[in-house]
Amino acid sequence: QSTSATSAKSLSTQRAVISPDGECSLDDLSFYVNQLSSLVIQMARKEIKDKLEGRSKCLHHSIVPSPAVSKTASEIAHEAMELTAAEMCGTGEECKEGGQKSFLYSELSNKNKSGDKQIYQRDSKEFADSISKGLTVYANRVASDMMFSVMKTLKVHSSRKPIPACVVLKRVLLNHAKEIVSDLIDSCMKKLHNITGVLMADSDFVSAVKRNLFNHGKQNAADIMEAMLRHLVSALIGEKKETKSQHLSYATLKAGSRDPKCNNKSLELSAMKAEMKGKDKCKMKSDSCKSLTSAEKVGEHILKEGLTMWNQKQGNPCKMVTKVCCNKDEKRETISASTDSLAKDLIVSSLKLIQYHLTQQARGKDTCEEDCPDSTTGYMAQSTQYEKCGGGQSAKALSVKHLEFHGAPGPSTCQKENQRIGSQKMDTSNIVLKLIQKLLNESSNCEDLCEGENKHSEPKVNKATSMSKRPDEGEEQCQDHQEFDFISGMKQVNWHFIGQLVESVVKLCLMAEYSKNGAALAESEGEAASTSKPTFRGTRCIHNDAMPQNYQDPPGHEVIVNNQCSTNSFQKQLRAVLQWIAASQFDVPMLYFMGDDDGQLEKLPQVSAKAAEKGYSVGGLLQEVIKFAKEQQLDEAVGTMAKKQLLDWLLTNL
Amino acid sequence: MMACFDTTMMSDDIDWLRNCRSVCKVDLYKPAGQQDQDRKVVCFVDVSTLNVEDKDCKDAAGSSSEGNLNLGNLEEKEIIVIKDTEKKYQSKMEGSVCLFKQASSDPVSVLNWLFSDLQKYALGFQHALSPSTSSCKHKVGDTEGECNRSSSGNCYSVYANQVNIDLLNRPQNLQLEMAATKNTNNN
Repeated sequence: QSTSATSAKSLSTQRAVISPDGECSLDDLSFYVNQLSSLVIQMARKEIKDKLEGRSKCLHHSIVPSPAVSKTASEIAHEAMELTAAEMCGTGEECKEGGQKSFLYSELSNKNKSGDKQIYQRDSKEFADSISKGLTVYANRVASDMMFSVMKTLKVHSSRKPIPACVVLKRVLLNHAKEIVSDLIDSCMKKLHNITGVLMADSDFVSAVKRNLFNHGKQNAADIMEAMLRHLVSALIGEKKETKSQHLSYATLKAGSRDPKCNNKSLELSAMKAEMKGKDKCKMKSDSCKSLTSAEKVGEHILKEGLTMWNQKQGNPCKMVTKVCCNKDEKRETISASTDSLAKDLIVSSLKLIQYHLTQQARGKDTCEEDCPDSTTGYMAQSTQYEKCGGGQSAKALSVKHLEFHGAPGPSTCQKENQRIGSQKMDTSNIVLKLIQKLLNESSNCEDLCEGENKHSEPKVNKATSMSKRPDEGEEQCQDHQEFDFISGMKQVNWHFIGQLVESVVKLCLMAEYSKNGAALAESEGEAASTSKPTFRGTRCIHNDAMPQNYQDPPGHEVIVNNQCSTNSFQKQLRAVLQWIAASQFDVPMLYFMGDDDGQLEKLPQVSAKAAEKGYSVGGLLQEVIKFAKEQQLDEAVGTMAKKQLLDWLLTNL
Repeated sequence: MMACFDTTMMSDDIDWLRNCRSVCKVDLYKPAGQQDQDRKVVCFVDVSTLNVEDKDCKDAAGSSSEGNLNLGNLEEKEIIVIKDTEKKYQSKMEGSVCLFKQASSDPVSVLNWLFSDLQKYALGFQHALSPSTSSCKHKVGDTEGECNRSSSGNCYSVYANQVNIDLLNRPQNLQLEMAATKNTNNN
């Protein structure tokens, strides 16, 4: 008691010394804590010692039972403790602490007083427990008091700034709380493990738990399945909101799904869907757009597939569904397969129409040949014969006959003249007609190939016989070779052939249109051609088949241009281009430039080829030249650029 | 038989800018012997580039008394038509010589000088391509060795079998030699 009093005094003295300054470091804090801890430890030791001494007294009292003596002793002790406490209460805080201690002491003394007989009867174990309990309570109170006093009195400063006492308290409590909590968790887990171990060892408990879990899980699984089905049906129907019928249908579906005897789930689903459609007709009307979503289509497809699979499994193949599916597949195949034939038919039809048009045109133009029954009947016979043959193998022979007919001399001078004019006018038509017949012949060969090789051999013989009538053997061999190549190529996919046919049809249409509208041009060309050599025209008709007339049908002589000028490159190229334009005006088939020693015109053929490829006319080409000339003048006005070469410019800009 | 005619009006009527005719093929000339018989030659001579000395000695018809036709003395747009009637000499070709002056490239009116040159070239092609036997308007006497000027005023007709045009060797000083030797044709 004296020791504790001394330490308390020293503590209060130090505190009194430090507190007026108002500054204290962490070392000071630790010092205070150590002091307080030592105080607690000393007080605990004292208390234990006192308890032990009191026990001995109790034992002594029990041995010598004298209530008056014990009462006096206890009163003395109590007074002594009060005195000690009064001495310890130097400050107000310490008075409180001391008061509590005195209360504790008094309580303990009272306990001791009241339990003298009881302690005597208890065994040592109970006594030890009570002691430990009392010590624990005492220590807790002391600790709480200590913390309270620390929080109240200490003014801790860290780095010249006051640290709130609650922060220090928090740190201390956290350190203790971690340990306490971890210990608590450990003890709880240990106890729980013990408890569960005991419980799991009980079979009744385990069976009950399993039963409950099963019931709960079953209910939850049913709910989950119901939710999934609801989502599925809503996705298939395209409606998000639930309706009463849906609930009924789901209920039906759930009942059906739970019934092991019912296997036709897809039928139920379809029935449910029909029911929902019927009951929610108004809603479906408003949401018709939604009902026709792709989800519904997919749903229907799934339903059909499900019905098909189910029927197949059941051994009752749904003929309707499979038939529909087969029809769809067949349609796809036939669509893809019939594309070629459709394109071919279209082209053949257009060719026949063009042929008919040309035949009619030739018939109309040959009214002057009405006096000559051979000519009229020739055309009529040709057209009718071709129609009868269906564009078959005799087309070439017909074309040859047609050409031979127009080239053959008539019986009289008038007829000769008429035939000559007619042959000139119908020259283009003859070429076109021949081309059409050739194409139709090739298309018929293609069809024959598709039908079979047996059928192909026979028309080839006819073709050979028809072609044997031709006067030109070289052309016949050439065409045979082409047909052989064509036949070999047709064994593969004939897309290339169709493309060529389309291109040919377009060209032929253009040529037919040109021959129809360009009557004046044909007349002028006829006049120019009338002066040319007949042998040249004859060979031209044979050799130039599918090319445009402007490039393969020269109306006059080829022209050689020689420029006797010594100008610069720009002037030379410009002059050559202008001469090219002027020559094009007069239908010069081929224009040659002489005297290009310096190679300034070597790009001119490339330019002409490009212009022909792009379909430039005389006016268009001249406009390009004007554009170039203006650009040149602009560059010269700026004075920064050197002169461009006209041919290079045309090669770039055409 | 040779002939020439003035077709200036025809070439003037051409609407070049709206002309829809397709352009012809173009290539560089390579002598091919026999095929040259079916070709016609158009020789465009820029008289402004000829020798000044030749221009100074002008006579009325543009031809000297010795029979030489000096192109430098001829006026612009004069056409000389050359015709080989007998086809004896395979090296000779039908053709014409078109004399012209290149229009100056006036920066103000591009279209004018372009159309001017274009019409001249068109006139030369018209002469070269026109059938000489059927559609000639001014028939000139076929006296061998003569050089006659037609009544149209800008055409000369010559016999082709006596005329050789040195097309390649002397571009700077071109002369149409009427009485030249037959073997000097380089074509």
